[in-house]
Amino acid sequence: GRLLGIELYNFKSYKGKVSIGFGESNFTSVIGPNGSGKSNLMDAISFVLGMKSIHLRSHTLADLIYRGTLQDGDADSGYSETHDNENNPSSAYVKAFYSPSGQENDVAELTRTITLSQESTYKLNGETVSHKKYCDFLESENILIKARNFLVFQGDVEQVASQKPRELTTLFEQVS
Amino acid sequence: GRLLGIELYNFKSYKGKVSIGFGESNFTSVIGPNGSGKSNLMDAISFVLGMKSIHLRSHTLADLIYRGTLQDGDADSGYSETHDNENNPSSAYVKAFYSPSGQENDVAELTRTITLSQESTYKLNGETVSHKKYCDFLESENILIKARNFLVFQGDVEQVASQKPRELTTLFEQVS
Amino acid sequence: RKDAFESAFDHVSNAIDDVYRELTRDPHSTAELAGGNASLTLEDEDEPYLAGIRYHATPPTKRFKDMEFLSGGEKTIAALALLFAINSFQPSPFFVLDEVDAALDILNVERIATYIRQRALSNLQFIVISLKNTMFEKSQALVGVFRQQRDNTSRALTLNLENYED
Amino acid sequence: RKDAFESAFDHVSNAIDDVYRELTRDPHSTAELAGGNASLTLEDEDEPYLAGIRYHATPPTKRFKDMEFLSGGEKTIAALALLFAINSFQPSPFFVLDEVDAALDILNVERIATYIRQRALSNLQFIVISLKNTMFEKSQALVGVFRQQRDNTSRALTLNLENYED
Ligand SMILES: Nc1ncnc2c1ncn2[C@@H]1O[C@H](COP(=O)(O)OP(=O)(O)OP(=O)(O)O)[C@@H](O)[C@H]1O
Ligand SMILES: Nc1ncnc2c1ncn2[C@@H]1O[C@H](COP(=O)(O)OP(=O)(O)OP(=O)(O)O)[C@@H](O)[C@H]1O
Ligand SMILES: [Mg+2]
Ligand SMILES: [Mg+2]
Repeated sequence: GRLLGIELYNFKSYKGKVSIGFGESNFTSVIGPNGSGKSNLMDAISFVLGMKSIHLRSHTLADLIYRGTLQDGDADSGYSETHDNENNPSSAYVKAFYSPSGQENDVAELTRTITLSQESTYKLNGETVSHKKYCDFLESENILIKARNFLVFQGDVEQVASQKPRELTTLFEQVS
Repeated sequence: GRLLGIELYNFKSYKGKVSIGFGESNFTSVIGPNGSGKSNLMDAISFVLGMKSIHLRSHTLADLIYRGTLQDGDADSGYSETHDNENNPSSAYVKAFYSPSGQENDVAELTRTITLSQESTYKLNGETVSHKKYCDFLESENILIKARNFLVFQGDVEQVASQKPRELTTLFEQVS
Repeated sequence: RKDAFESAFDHVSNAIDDVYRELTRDPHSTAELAGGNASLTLEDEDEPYLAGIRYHATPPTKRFKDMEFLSGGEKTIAALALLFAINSFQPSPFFVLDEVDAALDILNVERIATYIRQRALSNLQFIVISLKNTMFEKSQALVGVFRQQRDNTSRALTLNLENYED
Repeated sequence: RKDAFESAFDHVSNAIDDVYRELTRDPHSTAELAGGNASLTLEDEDEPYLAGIRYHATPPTKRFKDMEFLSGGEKTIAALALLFAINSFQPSPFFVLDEVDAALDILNVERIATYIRQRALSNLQFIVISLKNTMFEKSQALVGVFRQQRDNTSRALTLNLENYED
């Protein structure tokens, strides 16, 4: 299978709707200056695949929603929290277009939505499903989000080799 | 003051005696391929300034002595431990040539020697001194090895900014 | 449980040396024995899932095999070899790698980029975030990410490199 | 104890914004207000050494000030600014930096290299390990480290770049 593309809506530094297609490329490089939003794309992919927020850089799911105007914790700390406008949306989602066969005509649409109340909603081809059913589908495609053996976050690579023997065993258990 | 140069003898990946001068350069870059020995040079500088071994990558001081032939823990684990030959020396030292005034004629020679018994010996201008007297001299030159505020080891830089507030306070206490 | 664990372990344990060798040999030499060595050992043979797994890697021409003796770049190569070997047991359809080449010199970046490109041609998908042109110039497509200051947002554009190949 | 702490804190707290601005402004602009902002705040004003010190940095044109919102490169720049500001209180005679530019894009490497070069001209010594030519091409001397396979050892050669300057 392959990931045909992703669609972001108000996710982290991406205001509004952004679509990114991978076309037929099996080796796609994401490039750009520091702070432009590259790692946020990886966060989007990890997020839509059901990853728990503690493994993403943000401490709370609400931090994943695009924030444009100044709010608490920002440089000018004014409590100007007016929500549901485009600068301070109250919800965000990431949609992944995944093809189990690799063919463009056989597409599964995976959507995960998050709201300010920190609830995650999962949709598989437009139909709301439980987190379990969503993960079962991914697992049937060998996308093992618990093992994370196909994701390497920024700064983490060396630790794959220098982890303690027990941690390596845990990883093997998760993939077997 | 400035560091005029260093001399290594059987230190980590440097067999025998190696001298490295910085000349009059105040901005010297150390370059070379992965695994060539660049970080080992930083370890040498940290070592000669009296740094405790837990902050260096090696777990024991004995690991700092050059090892050339196969020994326990090596790819062919044969216990061929014949010491005091050039391939398996039993001692190592690093000498630093430091000028308090920056002038080449005013040089303090700082030597730290380590033997397989893991004893460190300190010499200031050829005369053996206590660890305390050695550090006092460095402290008088604003070289605060406990605070380490002038050394950034590989992989450590980001953590300077993301350290906990209490850790930052500890650093301020050490420099004040 | 032991069976599942052992089948995973045996597979990865058999794969790791070849993967590590491929990531460490001279890209321009086709010598059979070029490259380093890597291995996995179980701490407890009878109940392996209760104890640890040791990973050892020795770069070409070097002597030590413990991770603590490897340099930053050498450790990165060893880590990537282990990652790819583990993944080969139940291969995921795609990988996402964020700046895994940060500690690599130009030759090592080239080795990783070449390995990824070869795997890509045999239908494994890679999405690689990188600041190094030696890495991204080998890719089939680029996603350029930039900040649009006026709207205070990130934007992305995909460019298919295959259209420009010589 | 409080006096020593406060004199150190006040000095660094006054220095940090200028240093951070210098490391974040456009190298080709001389605008007064270009660059980001950084600040240090005490958690406990009365007995500061018993509580923490908060460090906040906001890159140019961005809104957030907590470290958790900064990207890898932005965090590195913020870290270097803090390091240089802290050191300015009791300046050490030299710095040794090992691959601090690993996460930096080419423009940020240039900013750091330029800053170091300027400090070097005013008599602060830097020894910088780097894999990036944008960094080392600005230095006054190079120490080239290589592995001599035959003797199984590292070797080093110093090259004075000032002899080759145009
Ligand atoms: N919820 C949010 N709303 C708006 N902007 C956000 C949000 N969360 C994070 N950001 C911004 O995203 C930026 C970080 O993006 P990201 O980590 O993807 O950068 P990057 O391209 O990976 O950079 P680097 O090369 O330095 O790693 C930060 O400047 C941060 O302020
Ligand atoms: N006691 C020792 N005797 C011999 N070789 C040693 C010893 N200790 C470490 N080494 C070797 O030194 C090498 C590591 O050197 P170092 O960490 O300085 O590399 P580096 O140039 O910084 O590389 P990178 O760019 O990847 O960070 C390793 O290959 C290791 O085997
Ligand atoms: Mg990033
Ligand atoms: Mg190194």
